Amino acid sequence: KEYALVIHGGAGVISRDISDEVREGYLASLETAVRAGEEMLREGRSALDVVEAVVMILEDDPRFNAGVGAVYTSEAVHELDAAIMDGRDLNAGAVAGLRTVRNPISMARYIMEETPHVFFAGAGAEQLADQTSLERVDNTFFNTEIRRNQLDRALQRAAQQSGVPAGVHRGYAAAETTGHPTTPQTNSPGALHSTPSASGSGTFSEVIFLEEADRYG
Amino acid sequence: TVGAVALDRDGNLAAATSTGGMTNKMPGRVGDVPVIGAGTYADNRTAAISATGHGEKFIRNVVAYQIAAGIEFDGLTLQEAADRVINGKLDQGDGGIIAVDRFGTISMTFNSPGMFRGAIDSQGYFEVAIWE
Repeated sequence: KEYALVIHGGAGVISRDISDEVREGYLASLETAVRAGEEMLREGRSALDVVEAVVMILEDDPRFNAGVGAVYTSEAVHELDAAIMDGRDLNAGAVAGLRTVRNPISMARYIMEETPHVFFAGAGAEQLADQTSLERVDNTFFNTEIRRNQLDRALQRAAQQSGVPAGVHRGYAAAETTGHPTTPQTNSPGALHSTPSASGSGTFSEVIFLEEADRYG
Repeated sequence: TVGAVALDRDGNLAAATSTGGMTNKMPGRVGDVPVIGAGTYADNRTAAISATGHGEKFIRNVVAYQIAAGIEFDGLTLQEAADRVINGKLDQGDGGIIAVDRFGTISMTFNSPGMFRGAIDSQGYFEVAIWE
Protein backbone atom coordinates (compact mmCIF):
# COMPACT_ATOMS: atom_id res chain seq x y z
CA LYS A 1 0.00 0.00 0.00
CA GLU A 2 1.18 3.50 -0.72
CA TYR A 3 -0.43 4.88 2.39
CA ALA A 4 -2.83 3.99 5.16
CA LEU A 5 -4.50 5.76 8.06
CA VAL A 6 -6.35 4.44 11.10
CA ILE A 7 -8.05 6.49 13.79
CA HIS A 8 -9.91 5.88 17.03
CA GLY A 9 -12.20 7.98 19.16
CA GLY A 10 -12.14 6.00 22.37
CA ALA A 11 -13.25 2.58 23.53
CA GLY A 12 -15.43 1.24 26.26
CA VAL A 13 -19.04 0.51 27.04
CA ILE A 14 -20.89 2.11 24.17
CA SER A 15 -24.63 1.65 24.41
CA ARG A 16 -26.32 0.10 21.40
CA ASP A 17 -29.46 1.96 22.41
CA ILE A 18 -28.26 5.26 21.05
CA SER A 19 -30.46 6.91 18.48
CA ASP A 20 -29.73 6.71 14.78
CA GLU A 21 -29.01 10.42 14.84
CA VAL A 22 -26.37 10.08 17.51
CA ARG A 23 -24.79 7.07 15.86
CA GLU A 24 -24.69 8.79 12.50
CA GLY A 25 -23.17 11.84 14.13
CA TYR A 26 -20.30 9.82 15.50
CA LEU A 27 -19.76 8.00 12.24
CA ALA A 28 -19.81 11.29 10.36
CA SER A 29 -17.20 12.75 12.69
CA LEU A 30 -14.98 9.72 12.20
CA GLU A 31 -15.39 9.89 8.44
CA THR A 32 -14.56 13.59 8.38
CA ALA A 33 -11.31 12.95 10.20
CA VAL A 34 -10.39 9.93 8.10
CA ARG A 35 -11.13 11.66 4.80
CA ALA A 36 -9.14 14.72 5.80
CA GLY A 37 -6.17 12.58 6.72
CA GLU A 38 -6.39 10.57 3.53
CA GLU A 39 -6.35 13.70 1.43
CA MET A 40 -3.15 14.78 3.12
CA LEU A 41 -1.55 11.37 2.60
CA ARG A 42 -2.61 11.32 -1.04
CA GLU A 43 -0.95 14.69 -1.50
CA GLY A 44 2.27 13.28 -0.11
CA ARG A 45 2.24 14.81 3.36
CA SER A 46 4.21 13.03 6.04
CA ALA A 47 2.66 10.53 8.41
CA LEU A 48 3.70 12.80 11.25
CA ASP A 49 1.84 15.78 9.81
CA VAL A 50 -1.20 13.65 9.17
CA VAL A 51 -1.54 12.09 12.60
CA GLU A 52 -1.14 15.50 14.22
CA ALA A 53 -3.72 17.09 11.92
CA VAL A 54 -6.21 14.26 12.35
CA VAL A 55 -5.91 14.29 16.12
CA MET A 56 -6.42 18.06 16.08
CA ILE A 57 -9.70 17.51 14.22
CA LEU A 58 -10.77 15.01 16.86
CA GLU A 59 -9.61 17.27 19.70
CA ASP A 60 -11.82 20.04 18.31
CA ASP A 61 -14.81 17.71 18.01
CA PRO A 62 -16.94 17.78 21.19
CA ARG A 63 -18.06 14.21 20.66
CA PHE A 64 -14.75 12.83 21.79
CA ASN A 65 -12.89 12.86 25.07
CA ALA A 66 -9.95 15.06 24.08
CA GLY A 67 -9.69 18.82 23.76
CA VAL A 68 -13.20 20.25 23.50
CA GLY A 69 -15.45 17.66 25.08
CA ALA A 70 -12.81 16.35 27.45
CA VAL A 71 -14.07 14.91 30.70
CA TYR A 72 -13.69 16.72 34.01
CA THR A 73 -11.37 15.83 36.85
CA SER A 74 -12.73 15.52 40.37
CA GLU A 75 -11.90 19.21 40.76
CA ALA A 76 -14.12 20.12 37.81
CA VAL A 77 -11.38 21.17 35.44
CA HIS A 78 -9.89 19.60 32.35
CA GLU A 79 -6.40 18.09 32.38
CA LEU A 80 -5.28 17.03 28.94
CA ASP A 81 -2.61 14.51 27.97
CA ALA A 82 -1.14 13.85 24.54
CA ALA A 83 1.72 11.97 22.91
CA ILE A 84 3.22 11.69 19.45
CA MET A 85 5.96 9.50 18.00
CA ASP A 86 7.89 9.50 14.75
CA GLY A 87 8.65 6.05 13.38
CA ARG A 88 11.64 7.27 11.40
CA ASP A 89 13.87 7.87 14.37
CA LEU A 90 11.90 6.92 17.50
CA ASN A 91 11.71 10.57 18.41
CA ALA A 92 8.78 11.19 20.73
CA GLY A 93 7.00 13.91 22.65
CA ALA A 94 4.41 13.77 25.38
CA VAL A 95 2.61 16.17 27.66
CA ALA A 96 0.36 15.66 30.66
CA GLY A 97 -1.93 17.82 32.70
CA LEU A 98 -2.22 20.65 30.19
CA ARG A 99 -4.99 23.10 30.92
CA THR A 100 -4.70 25.97 28.47
CA VAL A 101 -3.29 24.68 25.18
CA ARG A 102 -6.09 24.30 22.67
CA ASN A 103 -4.54 21.34 20.89
CA PRO A 104 -2.37 19.29 23.24
CA ILE A 105 -1.13 17.07 20.42
CA SER A 106 0.66 20.06 18.93
CA MET A 107 2.32 20.70 22.28
CA ALA A 108 3.53 17.10 22.27
CA ARG A 109 5.00 17.64 18.82
CA TYR A 110 6.64 20.86 19.95
CA ILE A 111 8.29 19.00 22.80
CA MET A 112 9.46 16.31 20.41
CA GLU A 113 10.89 18.66 17.81
CA GLU A 114 11.97 21.73 19.71
CA THR A 115 13.34 20.40 22.97
CA PRO A 116 15.85 17.67 23.83
CA HIS A 117 13.27 16.13 26.12
CA VAL A 118 10.34 13.76 25.75
CA PHE A 119 7.80 14.47 28.47
CA PHE A 120 6.56 17.62 30.20
CA ALA A 121 3.79 17.76 32.77
CA GLY A 122 1.65 20.21 34.70
CA ALA A 123 2.92 23.67 35.51
CA GLY A 124 6.20 23.10 33.72
CA ALA A 125 4.36 22.15 30.56
CA GLU A 126 2.26 25.30 30.80
CA GLN A 127 5.40 27.41 31.24
CA LEU A 128 6.95 25.77 28.22
CA ALA A 129 3.78 26.46 26.26
CA ASP A 130 4.29 30.15 27.04
CA GLN A 131 7.36 29.99 24.81
CA THR A 132 5.42 28.68 21.84
CA SER A 133 3.02 30.21 19.38
CA LEU A 134 0.44 27.54 20.06
CA GLU A 135 -3.11 28.76 20.62
CA ARG A 136 -4.00 29.14 24.28
CA VAL A 137 -7.48 29.08 25.70
CA ASP A 138 -9.19 29.32 29.03
CA ASN A 139 -9.85 25.92 30.56
CA THR A 140 -13.58 26.55 30.13
CA PHE A 141 -13.03 26.37 26.37
CA PHE A 142 -13.09 22.60 26.73
CA ASN A 143 -16.40 22.56 28.63
CA THR A 144 -19.41 20.66 27.38
CA GLU A 145 -22.70 20.07 29.10
CA ILE A 146 -22.62 16.33 28.61
CA ARG A 147 -19.30 15.99 30.40
CA ARG A 148 -20.40 18.25 33.19
CA ASN A 149 -23.46 16.12 33.69
CA GLN A 150 -21.30 13.01 33.76
CA LEU A 151 -19.13 14.52 36.48
CA ASP A 152 -22.12 15.58 38.52
CA ARG A 153 -23.55 12.08 38.33
CA ALA A 154 -20.20 10.53 39.22
CA LEU A 155 -19.79 12.81 42.22
CA GLN A 156 -23.29 12.14 43.37
CA ARG A 157 -22.85 8.40 43.10
CA ALA A 158 -19.44 8.52 44.72
CA ALA A 159 -20.83 10.45 47.66
CA GLN A 160 -23.59 7.89 48.05
CA GLN A 161 -21.15 4.98 47.96
CA SER A 162 -18.58 6.51 50.27
CA GLY A 163 -21.08 7.70 52.81
CA VAL A 164 -19.28 11.00 53.00
CA PRO A 165 -21.80 13.74 53.70
CA ALA A 166 -22.31 16.09 50.82
CA GLY A 167 -21.04 18.94 52.95
CA VAL A 168 -17.50 17.57 53.11
CA HIS A 169 -15.58 19.43 50.41
CA ARG A 170 -12.05 19.92 49.33
CA GLY A 171 -12.90 23.54 48.79
CA TYR A 172 -11.07 23.74 45.50
CA ALA A 173 -11.74 27.01 43.76
CA ALA A 174 -12.96 25.44 40.60
CA ALA A 175 -15.25 28.31 39.79
CA GLU A 176 -12.34 30.45 38.66
CA THR A 177 -11.37 28.11 35.88
CA THR A 178 -14.59 26.43 34.94
CA GLY A 179 -17.15 29.13 35.21
CA HIS A 180 -19.18 26.75 37.33
CA PRO A 181 -19.82 27.10 41.04
CA THR A 182 -17.38 25.21 43.19
CA THR A 183 -18.41 21.59 43.10
CA PRO A 184 -18.80 19.48 46.21
CA GLN A 185 -15.96 16.96 46.39
CA THR A 186 -15.65 13.89 48.52
CA ASN A 187 -12.41 13.08 50.25
CA SER A 188 -12.75 9.34 49.92
CA PRO A 189 -10.24 7.68 47.57
CA GLY A 190 -12.74 4.89 47.12
CA ALA A 191 -15.15 7.37 45.72
CA LEU A 192 -13.07 7.51 42.57
CA HIS A 193 -13.96 3.97 41.60
CA SER A 194 -17.60 3.78 40.77
CA THR A 195 -19.54 0.86 39.44
CA PRO A 196 -21.07 0.73 35.99
CA SER A 197 -24.43 2.34 35.71
CA ALA A 198 -27.41 1.45 33.58
CA SER A 199 -27.64 2.33 29.95
CA GLY A 200 -28.13 5.93 28.89
CA SER A 201 -31.35 7.23 27.46
CA GLY A 202 -30.12 7.30 23.92
CA THR A 203 -30.16 11.06 23.57
CA PHE A 204 -27.01 12.98 22.78
CA SER A 205 -26.84 14.37 26.28
CA GLU A 206 -26.81 10.86 27.66
CA VAL A 207 -24.40 9.14 25.32
CA ILE A 208 -22.33 7.19 25.48
CA PHE A 209 -19.77 6.46 27.97
CA LEU A 210 -21.10 5.24 31.22
CA GLU A 211 -19.16 5.67 34.39
CA GLU A 212 -16.89 2.67 34.16
CA ALA A 213 -16.46 3.37 30.52
CA ASP A 214 -15.12 6.79 31.34
CA ARG A 215 -12.09 5.05 32.73
CA TYR A 216 -11.45 4.07 29.17
CA GLY A 217 -11.44 7.53 27.74
CA THR B 1 -9.36 9.44 24.02
CA VAL B 2 -8.55 9.90 20.35
CA GLY B 3 -5.70 8.65 18.26
CA ALA B 4 -4.30 8.30 14.78
CA VAL B 5 -1.62 6.20 13.11
CA ALA B 6 -0.41 6.54 9.56
CA LEU B 7 1.86 5.15 6.88
CA ASP B 8 2.88 7.74 4.30
CA ARG B 9 4.08 7.48 0.70
CA ASP B 10 7.69 7.53 1.86
CA GLY B 11 7.15 4.47 4.02
CA ASN B 12 7.27 6.36 7.28
CA LEU B 13 5.06 5.61 10.24
CA ALA B 14 3.76 7.92 12.98
CA ALA B 15 1.39 7.65 15.93
CA ALA B 16 -0.51 10.23 17.99
CA THR B 17 -2.86 10.02 20.97
CA SER B 18 -4.73 12.66 22.97
CA THR B 19 -7.13 12.43 25.88
CA GLY B 20 -8.99 14.12 28.67
CA GLY B 21 -8.55 11.07 30.88
CA MET B 22 -11.44 9.71 32.87
CA THR B 23 -14.34 11.43 34.52
CA ASN B 24 -13.74 12.37 38.15
CA LYS B 25 -10.08 11.43 37.96
CA MET B 26 -7.74 12.58 40.68
CA PRO B 27 -5.85 15.72 39.62
CA GLY B 28 -2.47 14.76 38.27
CA ARG B 29 -3.43 11.24 37.30
CA VAL B 30 -2.16 10.40 33.81
CA GLY B 31 -3.37 7.58 31.60
CA ASP B 32 -5.84 6.59 28.87
CA VAL B 33 -3.09 6.55 27.31
CA PRO B 34 -0.85 9.11 25.67
CA VAL B 35 2.19 7.58 27.28
CA ILE B 36 5.07 6.63 25.00
CA GLY B 37 5.42 2.86 24.87
CA ALA B 38 2.19 2.21 26.72
CA GLY B 39 -0.39 3.74 24.44
CA THR B 40 1.61 5.44 21.72
CA TYR B 41 4.46 3.98 19.73
CA ALA B 42 5.91 4.17 16.22
CA ASP B 43 8.89 2.46 14.64
CA ASN B 44 9.36 2.19 10.89
CA ARG B 45 10.70 -1.32 11.34
CA THR B 46 7.48 -2.54 12.89
CA ALA B 47 4.31 -0.51 13.31
CA ALA B 48 2.62 2.63 14.58
CA ILE B 49 0.19 2.06 17.43
CA SER B 50 -2.26 4.23 19.38
CA ALA B 51 -4.30 2.86 22.26
CA THR B 52 -7.43 3.73 24.14
CA GLY B 53 -8.59 2.17 27.34
CA HIS B 54 -7.93 1.63 30.99
CA GLY B 55 -4.70 3.57 31.15
CA GLU B 56 -3.19 1.91 34.17
CA LYS B 57 -3.46 -1.47 32.46
CA PHE B 58 -1.86 -0.19 29.30
CA ILE B 59 0.97 1.37 31.24
CA ARG B 60 1.66 -1.76 33.32
CA ASN B 61 1.67 -3.92 30.22
CA VAL B 62 3.56 -1.45 28.00
CA VAL B 63 1.00 -2.43 25.41
CA ALA B 64 2.05 -0.44 22.36
CA TYR B 65 5.69 -1.41 22.65
CA GLN B 66 4.81 -5.04 23.33
CA ILE B 67 2.97 -5.16 20.03
CA ALA B 68 5.90 -3.66 18.17
CA ALA B 69 8.28 -6.02 19.94
CA GLY B 70 6.17 -9.00 18.95
CA ILE B 71 6.69 -8.04 15.33
CA GLU B 72 10.38 -7.24 15.69
CA PHE B 73 11.58 -10.02 17.94
CA ASP B 74 9.05 -12.82 17.57
CA GLY B 75 8.30 -12.47 13.88
CA LEU B 76 4.58 -12.06 14.43
CA THR B 77 2.30 -10.32 12.02
CA LEU B 78 0.74 -7.09 13.22
CA GLN B 79 -2.57 -8.79 13.91
CA GLU B 80 -0.94 -11.69 15.74
CA ALA B 81 1.04 -9.30 17.89
CA ALA B 82 -2.02 -7.18 18.63
CA ASP B 83 -4.13 -10.21 19.51
CA ARG B 84 -1.45 -11.59 21.79
CA VAL B 85 -1.47 -8.45 23.89
CA ILE B 86 -5.05 -7.18 23.68
CA ASN B 87 -6.79 -10.54 23.86
CA GLY B 88 -4.09 -12.54 25.57
CA LYS B 89 -2.64 -10.33 28.25
CA LEU B 90 -5.18 -7.63 29.03
CA ASP B 91 -8.45 -8.28 30.77
CA GLN B 92 -11.71 -8.29 28.88
CA GLY B 93 -13.04 -4.77 28.62
CA ASP B 94 -9.72 -3.00 29.06
CA GLY B 95 -9.83 -1.25 25.68
CA GLY B 96 -8.07 -1.51 22.36
CA ILE B 97 -5.57 -0.28 19.82
CA ILE B 98 -5.35 0.91 16.28
CA ALA B 99 -2.20 0.14 14.33
CA VAL B 100 -0.63 0.14 10.91
CA ASP B 101 2.55 -1.66 9.97
CA ARG B 102 5.21 -0.82 7.42
CA PHE B 103 3.31 -2.71 4.72
CA GLY B 104 0.13 -0.78 5.35
CA THR B 105 -1.57 -3.63 7.17
CA ILE B 106 -4.32 -2.25 9.40
CA SER B 107 -5.37 -3.52 12.81
CA MET B 108 -8.23 -2.29 14.95
CA THR B 109 -8.23 -4.69 17.89
CA PHE B 110 -10.24 -4.18 21.05
CA ASN B 111 -11.68 -6.26 23.85
CA SER B 112 -14.25 -3.73 25.05
CA PRO B 113 -17.83 -3.71 23.80
CA GLY B 114 -17.04 -0.97 21.34
CA MET B 115 -14.41 1.35 19.95
CA PHE B 116 -15.01 4.38 17.77
CA ARG B 117 -12.72 3.80 14.82
CA GLY B 118 -12.05 4.42 11.18
CA ALA B 119 -9.55 3.41 8.54
CA ILE B 120 -8.66 4.17 4.95
CA ASP B 121 -5.87 3.24 2.57
CA SER B 122 -4.53 3.80 -0.91
CA GLN B 123 -6.23 0.66 -2.25
CA GLY B 124 -9.70 1.99 -1.63
CA TYR B 125 -10.43 0.41 1.71
CA PHE B 126 -12.61 2.56 3.95
CA GLU B 127 -14.39 1.80 7.19
CA VAL B 128 -15.91 3.66 10.11
CA ALA B 129 -17.48 1.68 12.92
CA ILE B 130 -18.39 1.66 16.59
CA TRP B 131 -19.17 -1.90 17.63
CA GLU B 132 -17.87 -5.28 16.46
